[in-house]
Amino acid sequence: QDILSKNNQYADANRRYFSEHGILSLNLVSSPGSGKTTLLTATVLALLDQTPVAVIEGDQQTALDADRIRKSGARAVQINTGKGCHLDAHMVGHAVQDLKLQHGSALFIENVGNLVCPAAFDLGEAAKVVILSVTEGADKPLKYPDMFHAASLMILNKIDLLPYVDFDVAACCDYARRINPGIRIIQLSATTGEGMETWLGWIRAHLEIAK
Amino acid sequence: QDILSKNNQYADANRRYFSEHGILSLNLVSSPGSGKTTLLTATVLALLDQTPVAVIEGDQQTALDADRIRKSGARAVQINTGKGCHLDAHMVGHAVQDLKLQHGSALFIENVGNLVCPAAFDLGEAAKVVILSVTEGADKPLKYPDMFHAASLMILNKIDLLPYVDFDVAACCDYARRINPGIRIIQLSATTGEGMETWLGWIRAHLEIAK
Ligand SMILES: Nc1nc2c(ncn2[C@@H]2O[C@H](COP(=O)(O)OP(=O)(O)OP(=O)(O)O)[C@@H](O)[C@H]2O)c(=O)[nH]1
Ligand SMILES: Nc1nc2c(ncn2[C@@H]2O[C@H](COP(=O)(O)OP(=O)(O)OP(=O)(O)O)[C@@H](O)[C@H]2O)c(=O)[nH]1
Ligand SMILES: [Mg+2]
Ligand SMILES: [Mg+2]
Repeated sequence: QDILSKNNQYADANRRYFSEHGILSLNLVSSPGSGKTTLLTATVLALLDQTPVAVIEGDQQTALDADRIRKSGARAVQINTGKGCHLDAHMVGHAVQDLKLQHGSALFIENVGNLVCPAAFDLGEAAKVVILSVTEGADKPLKYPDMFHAASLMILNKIDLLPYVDFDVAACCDYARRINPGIRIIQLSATTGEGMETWLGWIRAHLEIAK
Repeated sequence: QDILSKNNQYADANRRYFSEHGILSLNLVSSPGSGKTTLLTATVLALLDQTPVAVIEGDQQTALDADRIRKSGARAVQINTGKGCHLDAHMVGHAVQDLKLQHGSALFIENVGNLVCPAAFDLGEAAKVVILSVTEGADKPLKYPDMFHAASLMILNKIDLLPYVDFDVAACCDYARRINPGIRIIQLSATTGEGMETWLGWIRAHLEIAK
């Protein structure tokens, strides 16, 4: 419990920094391989000509994801957690100092791929966005409820694969709403671009709120 | 550290029980939705006429997976971990008492879907089997190395989807061997049955060793 209350102090400091600088910060969470980085590279390419974008990447090892983000044109900081299973607010606070964000920026935090532990750690973000790919099965909101309860938005990704998998979209949305009645849901494919406009609209609305 | 040393005492007790009763125990780990339960139901159906099979299921919430296993004909115990992100040896020890396993049984432990935390917890199993689905990306062994280092076998699942995803099988196998030079690798599809014979052969060989 001590860890969480200490984390919350750092989270509050981050949140204050974001609010003073009009920064929209989003915490992207999912299972490993749901498509967080693929979605972020497509998002950076779509936003960069209007909004400063920066990304904090969290992984046990490697800088593979930060490299992919940099290639798409945004600045990125890679945090390696080693045996750690989630990012915490202290790590994010340091990364934010390194990034020297411009006023009105969008800051995406790609958490460690893990549907359990990151649900409990506030990073100071405006919202958690949970990404569920249709290849993982429709039952995930019921089986890993804490994460879907903590998220404001669920993105159903890889909808281009729906013809090849046994995934009941309506049932999955129903399960997510049972766990979190107010959750918003966007269906998209990070590789074909289908649904990206809705996601970009959601981001722009939240950028307005953050200013 | 205290948690791990206490866990190791319970793991040793479990391992002793398994060895005295000629039980093969396997700890199946993966990201959420990689296909552990689908693979297990197919495995149970293939083994049941020759070998007693039992399954311990680990999930944050629900008994959905244990129900699926029971429908395939094996006995199953469901453990709900709540906010917990992994099974531990103490939980498994209790479940084993409930199951009253026959001599020469195969015991499959399906861990909580999480590529990070379960790597550190010995349950007393003979081996960890990591399942990676081809929809998750080939870089997972490099990005989540602890789990691939702890596993004796990697199963590349959902190979029926290879025509629809960007997944380099050779690169993925190379990455896994960089992290764990001795890891065995089996490619299969839990839904079409391709590769199941190799997996069943691997199990039968380990059943012989356990007797
Ligand atoms: N078909 C399809 N594949 C996708 C889509 N989005 C991502 N992928 C693929 O899914 C795999 C994993 O994508 P990543 O973007 O690396 O996933 P991630 O969530 O960032 O993974 P980690 O950071 O390692 O947890 C890659 O092979 C991508 O090409 C999609 O919308 N459709
Ligand atoms: N195409 C294809 N789909 C598969 C395969 N194996 C599993 N699936 C699908 O993948 C989804 C998840 O399968 P599960 O067996 O529930 O996965 P799991 O690893 O047990 O999931 P959790 O226990 O929730 O972590 C389901 O929609 C399955 O139908 C496969 O070999 N090929
Ligand atoms: Mg990524
Ligand atoms: Mg399962």
